[in-house]
Amino acid sequence: WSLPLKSVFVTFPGDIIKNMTDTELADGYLKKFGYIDTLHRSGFQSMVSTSKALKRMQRQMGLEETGELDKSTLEAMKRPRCGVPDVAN
Amino acid sequence: YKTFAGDLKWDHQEVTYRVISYTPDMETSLVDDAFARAFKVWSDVTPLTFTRLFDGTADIMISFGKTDHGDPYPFDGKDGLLAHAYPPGEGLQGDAHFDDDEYWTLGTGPAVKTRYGNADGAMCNFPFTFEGKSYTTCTTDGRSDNLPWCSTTADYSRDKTFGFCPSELLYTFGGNADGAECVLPFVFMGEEYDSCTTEGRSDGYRWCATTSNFDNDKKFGFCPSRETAVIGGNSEGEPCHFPFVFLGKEYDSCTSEGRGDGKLWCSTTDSYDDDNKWGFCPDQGYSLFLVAAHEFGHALGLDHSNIREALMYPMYSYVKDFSLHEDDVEGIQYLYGRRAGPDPTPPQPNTPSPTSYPDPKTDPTDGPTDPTTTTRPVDPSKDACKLTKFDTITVIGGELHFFNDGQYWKMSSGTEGGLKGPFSISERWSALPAVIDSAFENLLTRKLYFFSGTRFWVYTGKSVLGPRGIEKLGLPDSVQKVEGALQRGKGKVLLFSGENYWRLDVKSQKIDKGYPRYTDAVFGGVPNDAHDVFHYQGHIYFCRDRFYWRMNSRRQVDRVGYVKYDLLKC
Repeated sequence: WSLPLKSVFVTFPGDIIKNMTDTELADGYLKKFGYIDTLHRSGFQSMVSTSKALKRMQRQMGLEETGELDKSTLEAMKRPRCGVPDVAN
Repeated sequence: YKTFAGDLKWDHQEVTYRVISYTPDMETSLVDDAFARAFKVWSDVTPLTFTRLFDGTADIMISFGKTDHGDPYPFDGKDGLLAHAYPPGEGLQGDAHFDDDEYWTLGTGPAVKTRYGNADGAMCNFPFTFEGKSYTTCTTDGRSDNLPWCSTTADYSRDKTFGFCPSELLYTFGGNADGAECVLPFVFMGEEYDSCTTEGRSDGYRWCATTSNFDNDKKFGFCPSRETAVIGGNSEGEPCHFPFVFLGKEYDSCTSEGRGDGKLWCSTTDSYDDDNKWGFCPDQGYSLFLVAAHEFGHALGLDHSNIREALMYPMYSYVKDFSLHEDDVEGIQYLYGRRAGPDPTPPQPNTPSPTSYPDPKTDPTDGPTDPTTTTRPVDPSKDACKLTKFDTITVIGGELHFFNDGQYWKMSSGTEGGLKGPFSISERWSALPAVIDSAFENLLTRKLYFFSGTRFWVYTGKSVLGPRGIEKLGLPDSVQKVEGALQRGKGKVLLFSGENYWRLDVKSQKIDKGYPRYTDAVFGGVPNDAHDVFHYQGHIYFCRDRFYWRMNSRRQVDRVGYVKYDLLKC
């Protein structure tokens, strides 16, 4: 068996860059859809609010409320959806 | 379900909408139909009605756009955010925006509606066979004019039904050229273009000139996308080029190589390495109907639901046979209540007490000797009481309207009674000609239909559609004018001309089968050459010259009288 080809990631001109880490994706998602109040963010508080925000998002999407960025939560964040926030603010 | 803070909702039931711009992915009539069906999802379970406007400001303004499209919430390229909408209210509130970096379909791959050909606008049937070969896209095979076409059945050789596919060589949409096709090559800013271009625009839409020189003529339209065109990328509208070379390797089909998100893409030239021209490959696309039904839920006041099967759930999932979840129904009825039983029937006004009227045997010109008691401050030449015949009489907004030669009078039934006018037709309905042969108000949609000669106009509030030929409704060429219109129950209207009448289905805008019928065969005892027929206060009136024949709901003529004295109250 040949070694698996190392996938080369190319930046395509005109592409809306979406190559981001899972954490960046999750953070952007929770902010965009109103789960994290983007105001008053600080270090320690941010950890608590991210876990709490994840639980709120998991409840909204009918997922298991682990407060963790698990596989099913990450997949849900990648699915096409409506742009209206889930948490009105 | 959830509603927005403060239970934001419309304070009226007749909600209006207007389509401001279109996507190149689907023929405009398919887009219109998808939106109409999406609104029907909500009007089926509430008292709400949705009326489409063609200009001016509607409650719900619908548009397509890409990335930064003019509000503070930019879209994000293909996939991800599909659309968004604002809760009810003024201005931007209530509007719906759709991301045009998406591939809009009916949810199951290219939705290609044909034009011309012999299939009467049927959809392409993919795959189809032609001369023993199978096709999954439109083709120019078999033609020398380079126009893409498709079969509308699985086997063209057997059925020979076909139509032409969306192509800039056939038509454009939007712009200012009434859908005329592109003229290629054309000159723009001194340069020659032999295909559609996004040059000169910041919104990424492809356009072309519909004359050979845009600089001189300023005539343009937007280019429909061919169903083989790539989505997004930097080659909008171009088809994949197979084979193509990427990182030195040759590809004969779409690939996800080079990407971390697994999306299939292709090069639109023979070498991506040389030209860097690419786009995403057409896929099943997103159902414009389903996404619109969701967004219109927001525009009516619903927020997101956490019920996975509900329409208002934030994530998209294609459903073949869609029906509203009870969670959606409960939410919208919390805001607007239930749809009251069958279609609302307009309240029947109480029939007027019989009033005496001069015996029609005497010559009406003798009439009562004392001068008319009306104190209307009108120019004598414009006195309705001096007219022996009107172009048409009809009821609009529950009031009798008398039209004659560019003017109209109205008999207000309220306390201040009496005839008002004359008013200028063109001031209130600017598109109308001076002579109106007949008119009616559709009581369900409040739309006003006006007929003059072989043309008709449809007014919705201030906005007008028309003139259009009455043959579009299915009336034969022999009909030179429509002389009367009678509402008959749900969405049906009888149109009278000469000795015949036809029944129009207002919703389909088509004449029902089995017509025409002879007027006097069904409405016994009235003249069969009435020049006006209308429905008023529970009775049907047939007018000829100065007289009217009044028929009650049992189709008995219960009165013959003078328009002048009984209706105009001269």
